[in-house]
Amino acid sequence: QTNLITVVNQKGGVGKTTTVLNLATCLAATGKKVLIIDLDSQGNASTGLGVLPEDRKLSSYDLIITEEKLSNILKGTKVPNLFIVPANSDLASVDMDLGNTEQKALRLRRCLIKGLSETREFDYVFMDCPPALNLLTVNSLVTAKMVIIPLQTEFFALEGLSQLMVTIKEIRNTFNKELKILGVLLTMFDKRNNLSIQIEEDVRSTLSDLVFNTMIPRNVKLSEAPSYSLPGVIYDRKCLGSIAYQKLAAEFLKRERNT
Amino acid sequence: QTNLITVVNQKGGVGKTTTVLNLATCLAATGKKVLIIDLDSQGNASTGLGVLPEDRKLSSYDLIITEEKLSNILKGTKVPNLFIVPANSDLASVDMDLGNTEQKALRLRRCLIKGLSETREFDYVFMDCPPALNLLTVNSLVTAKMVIIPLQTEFFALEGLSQLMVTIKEIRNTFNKELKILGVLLTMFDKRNNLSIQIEEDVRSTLSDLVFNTMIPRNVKLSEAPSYSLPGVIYDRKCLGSIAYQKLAAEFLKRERNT
Ligand SMILES: Nc1ncnc2c1ncn2[C@@H]1O[C@H](COP(=O)(O)OP(=O)(O)OP(=O)(O)O)[C@@H](O)[C@H]1O
Ligand SMILES: Nc1ncnc2c1ncn2[C@@H]1O[C@H](COP(=O)(O)OP(=O)(O)OP(=O)(O)O)[C@@H](O)[C@H]1O
Ligand SMILES: [Mg+2]
Ligand SMILES: [Mg+2]
Repeated sequence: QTNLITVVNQKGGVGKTTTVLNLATCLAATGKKVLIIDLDSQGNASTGLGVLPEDRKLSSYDLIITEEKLSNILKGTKVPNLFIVPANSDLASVDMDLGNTEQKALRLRRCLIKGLSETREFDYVFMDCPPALNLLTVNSLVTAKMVIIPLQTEFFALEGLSQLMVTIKEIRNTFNKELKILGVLLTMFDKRNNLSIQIEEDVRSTLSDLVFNTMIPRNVKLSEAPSYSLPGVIYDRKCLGSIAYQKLAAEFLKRERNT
Repeated sequence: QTNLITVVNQKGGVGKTTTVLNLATCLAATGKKVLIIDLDSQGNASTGLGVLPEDRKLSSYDLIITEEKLSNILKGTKVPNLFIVPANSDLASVDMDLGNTEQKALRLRRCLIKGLSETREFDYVFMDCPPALNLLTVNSLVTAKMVIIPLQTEFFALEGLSQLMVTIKEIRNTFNKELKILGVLLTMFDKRNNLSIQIEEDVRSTLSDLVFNTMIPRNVKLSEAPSYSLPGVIYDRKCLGSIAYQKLAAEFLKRERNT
């Protein structure tokens, strides 16, 4: 049974793509078959795995709009057991192209479920979302069984959290009764910075068990990795950022069983 | 004659809001009358100036959708000469609410120009955009005379730049012939980080004079300031981040005259 996970936060630059790349890679390294779906028209997840622009002719746009077969779109990556449905700038017009289509919020779920039944068995699908509560993000929340919410330990990042929780609740009450929050992940944590520490305390006291124990520290190696087309956990396995993502993978598996 | 400036980049978390808050505050400190328009449904610019949620009943949504008078919506701030049209979560439905309206891309320009003619004389209007090339961002590009593009000195941030430049060119060729790029601003620059240095070299060699000489360093005081509802240049005037924004204001005025 494939677990479908979406990584969402409309606040920009909080570590959604970095979390998808590193968590998916850690799970693939344990022998699980993992598929990433890049839903951001900038295609950062595709770039982070070295998918060249000319290899993105078929993309997540085609999965959703032209209903191309999943097996024709997905690509292998440098990481064993890890595959990706890449993104390109076509995605920017999804809102317009779906316009007034019936059930436009259900489109990705329908196409993905159909595609997964026709291709190899994937243990996990991770969806990387754009920084907006737009139709693509809604489609991913309708499709997913679980949600991970990366939360940068910065003041502005707290602002949109309640709006996101409201949206998740609305989708659970309408299109996707199964949708559960697997956890809120504190990212870019800097233990020398009082604000970071303050935000961690606030978030843990308000959200308690929803917050992953594992925090991802701010770590320059994680931001260097994409320039080598590698996830951080491969680019520099022993750096603090990579160790944190490996710990996160272990906690992810535990939470998955209990959720 | 009011100068209308929009601060745009669909990549998330690159310093759009921080640049609007600090640049607008520096110009207000020189005696210019400045208006910020918050176009992000998360309302970070409004929060950064201490506008409470209960004071956002009328917002940029009302300016664009219900065509409320600008003078009824704009609010004073703690900063002399600086006013703001706040944002709230209503903005998230603008795409839907404008739906198939005729000339939906021209809506903000029409309402803002009308509003500015009825209120006090503003020297500058700064628009803070959400991290997306959506209808709100397009409206701001149609409205503006000049664009500032904050560019984080990180690998992923380079990715969306060409898509943004294409969009700006398209808007210049259709709705807004006057639209000029005032400059690309390198943000969160860390001189100890090879990647930052590499990116600065790459960007200056490809974009040359388009890039501001002034760079904004990564500086924790800038990220602490919003938790005190103050722009960085007021929260800690002498920190490296604030000094950089003050230098940017001087360079802004020079570039404005030459553009
Ligand atoms: N823990 C970390 N330490 C340092 N840098 C990080 C960390 N996580 C991510 N980054 C860097 O910060 C930037 C933002 O991260 P990322 O692109 O993953 O966020 P995002 O939420 O996917 O952004 P967007 O909202 O634009 O999709 C990137 O340049 C990335 O390399
Ligand atoms: N030069 C800087 N040094 C350190 N932190 C910064 C700097 N500029 C901005 N920040 C912090 O980084 C985060 C992202 O900045 P900001 O919110 O201004 O970006 P944005 O582009 O407006 O994000 P979004 O795409 O979500 O609108 C914020 O928490 C902010 O306080
Ligand atoms: Mg991303
Ligand atoms: Mg912002």
